[in-house]
Formats: sequence, C-alpha cells, structure tokens
Amino acid sequence: KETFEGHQVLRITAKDEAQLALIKDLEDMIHFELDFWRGVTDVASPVDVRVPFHSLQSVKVYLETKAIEYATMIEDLQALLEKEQEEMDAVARAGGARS
Amino acid sequence: TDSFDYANYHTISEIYNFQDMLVRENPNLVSKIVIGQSYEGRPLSVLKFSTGANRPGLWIDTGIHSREWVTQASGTWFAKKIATAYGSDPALTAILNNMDIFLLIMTNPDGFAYTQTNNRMWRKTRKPNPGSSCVGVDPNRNWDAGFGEPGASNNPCSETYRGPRANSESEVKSIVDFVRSHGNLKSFISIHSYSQMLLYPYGYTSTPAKDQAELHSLAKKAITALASLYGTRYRYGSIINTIYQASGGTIDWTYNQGIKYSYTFELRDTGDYGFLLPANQIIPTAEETWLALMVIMKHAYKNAY
Repeated sequence: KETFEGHQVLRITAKDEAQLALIKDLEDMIHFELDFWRGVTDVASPVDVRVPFHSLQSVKVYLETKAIEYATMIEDLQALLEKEQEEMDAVARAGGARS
Repeated sequence: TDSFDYANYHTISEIYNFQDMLVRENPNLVSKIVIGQSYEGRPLSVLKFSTGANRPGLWIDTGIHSREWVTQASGTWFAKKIATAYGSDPALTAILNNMDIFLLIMTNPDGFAYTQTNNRMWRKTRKPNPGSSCVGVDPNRNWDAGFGEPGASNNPCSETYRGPRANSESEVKSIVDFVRSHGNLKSFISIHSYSQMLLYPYGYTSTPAKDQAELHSLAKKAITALASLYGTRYRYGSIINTIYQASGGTIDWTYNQGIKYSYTFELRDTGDYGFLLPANQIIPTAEETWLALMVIMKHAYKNAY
C-alpha cells in the first residue's frame, strides 16, 4: 500500500498574473512529482498541491524566492489518511457487530 | 438501506450491496442496469428510478475521479433520497411521474477500489498504457469533445492524461453508448469535488454554448438554493471561463449530443482537507447539493425541449 510519509499539501496564493505564471511553471517541473489537487486558474483562486517529502524543500524555496505566498494546508498527509482509515475500520467493525 | 451509515465512507462492495438492497426494497421504483464494465471487469451499474415506460431521462454520475470520495458517498445519499422522497416530495414525485432518473454512483470503480487498497490519491482509470510504466487515463479528458486539444495532457504519467484516443476507456465508452442508445436524456450532471463550483459547457473552447444565457441563469438559481441550507458559496460559469481550458470533458460531449442541461459540480471545500473531506461532511454536502440538483431537474422537467 502506497504511503505518503512526509508529504504535505500546500495552498498557494498568487497575488498577480506574473506569480500565477510562476506557479504554473511548477506543473512542468516533473522531477518534483507534484500532484495538483486544485490547479492554477486565476488570481482569486488558491492552488492546492501535494508535495512529496523529497521535493518539499525545493518547492518551498522556489515559492519563497519568488515571494509567492503559501500555507501548509495538510501538515502530515499520512497521519490524515491513517485517521480516515481508522474511522472506516470502526464503521466496518460496528457494521459487523450489528449483523 | 435504512440502517446504512450514510455519514461514513464505505468500501466498493458495501456500495454495490447498498445498491442491490435499494433495488430489492423498491422493486416498483428502482432497478439496476449494467451498462458495461470497467477495465478490471467491475460492473458499471446504473440505478434507474422509473415509474413508467418510455420516459425522457435525467442523468447523474458521481466518482469519475475516484479519489473524490465525497462524491460517491453523496451519490449513495441521493439514491436513498430519491427512493424515499418519491410519493412524499411533490416536486420529485412530479418529476418521476414523467421522467426517469439514472444514477451512476461508481463511475470509476477500478480507481475507487485502488484508492482503498493501494493509493488513496488515485484519480484516473487503471488501464495500463503501452510503452509507459504509468497507469490510467483521466476519464474527464477522454470524451470526444475537443479531444487532444489544449487542456489535457498527452503524457501517460500526468494526472490529466487524455488517453490514446477518445472513448479509449471502457468506463467512458459505456456511458457514451448508453447516452446514444437512450437518445432522450434531458439533463446530464457529472459530480466532482472539490472547489465549490457549478459549471456548464464549454471547457475546450471559449465559444459560448448556444444556450449559455439559460444555463447561466439556471446555475445561479441552483447555487442559490444550495447556499440556502448552510451558506456554502459556489462560483458558476462555463468551464473555460471559471476554471481553465479543459479538453475532452464529459459535459462538453453530452452538450454536443443535444443534452441541453449539462452541468458539472465541484462539491464542498472546507479549506482544510482538499478532497480528503472528513466523513462528518458527507451528509451536509449531499443535502445542500441535492437542493441544487432539484433545481436543475425541475427546470429540465418544466422546460421540455
């Protein structure tokens, strides 16, 4: 089962069209292995992107050197997935008990 | 289905069992049509809600992007809602006395199974791509509407890979065949998450749809109804103007087939979890979306074309 230890989801906010274009450039940086959950649209809409651990530092440095604002939307993706799985397991156990 | 836990996420087999149970409980209203199968051989089962023969139809699908779990969960809630509201909700009863509703909850079953067993982040289909180690096609870029134009990727490793040709994915081709053979669908609503938008054609071209004015005003009505429950604010407009250019998309194809009321939803975004929406958001999301669906379905019923 694929795990996502150390992955974070960043919410990136462009302040103008130039920054938007710089964020768009990230889509072409294949070596970062980014997964855009919410793509680049317009300045009013934030971009959400899952960043693998091995790319975190580079992506954050890229954003900071270009003065692009970002926040960490999901700090620890794997922890969230494990919580989700636990909830599903609990439902399954409860269902089993009922039947 | 009364004891089904609508407030939690479920496995693919639980959802398939739920569908069968709903059919058994409502034999005069609900039936199951298998319109095809996925690459890995899972059934593409459509719930048909019908009170008579030879009716025009309204289509809803959920989960074409498998990782957007709130959509399949909402689809399950919609199915129960339709079954219980018929006979008690005058608006839905009127619709179902004159039209059929088709609901495809598990639009990308291989992807969904994969999100639950191997990779929660999986969005595409699961068919291998010859010559590439990357698997799957984005089934919302695989339709024959501007296929291959800008707004989709030709790289099999991309999340928006369009596939080798339009309808290459059996999950897409099965719906295409069904829509064509039915020939009388009046609305087609494809449900995604997240980012809170209600969108109409086109995505592959900036040429406005010929019904844009009507689609726009109906979208406004629908999102107003949606917001009336919990205040969730949606943006609305054509895909290309509201999000970005996207070619080979579902509703562009359905609209070009003559299904005027073609819409796609992007459901609720709490701003914290992306598409990993906590299970306690499922019912509020489904409830508010239902209000918008009803606006569109009522409009399609009252404005025959």
